Amino acid sequence: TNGLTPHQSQILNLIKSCRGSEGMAFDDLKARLHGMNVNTIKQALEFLSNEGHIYSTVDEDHFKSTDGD
Amino acid sequence: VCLTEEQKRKIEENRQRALARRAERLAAQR
Repeated sequence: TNGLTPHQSQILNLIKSCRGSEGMAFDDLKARLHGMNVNTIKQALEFLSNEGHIYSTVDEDHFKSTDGD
Repeated sequence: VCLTEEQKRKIEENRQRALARRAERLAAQR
C-alpha cells in the first residue's frame, strides 16, 4: 500500500479529514485516538512530517495534510 | 478561525517544504 504502519495511516486519515485552515490540533487528534500512547502519536507525526505527508500550521501542535490539495 | 496574513504566509511556507519532502520521497522510491 502506502508504506505506512496502521497507526501512521490512521493518524494521516484523521488529519486529512480535518477541513479547517489551522488543521488538526494535537489534543484533538489524541482525543480521537482514544487510548493511543502519546509517544506513539508523536513518533507517527514526526515520521509523517519527515516524509512530507503532513506539515505544521499555526504552531507545532497543528497539522494539515499535503494530500488532496 | 481567522488567520493573520503572517500565519497564512508561514503555513504556506510549511506546506511548500512538505511538498518538497514528499517529492523527494517519491523520487527516491522510483
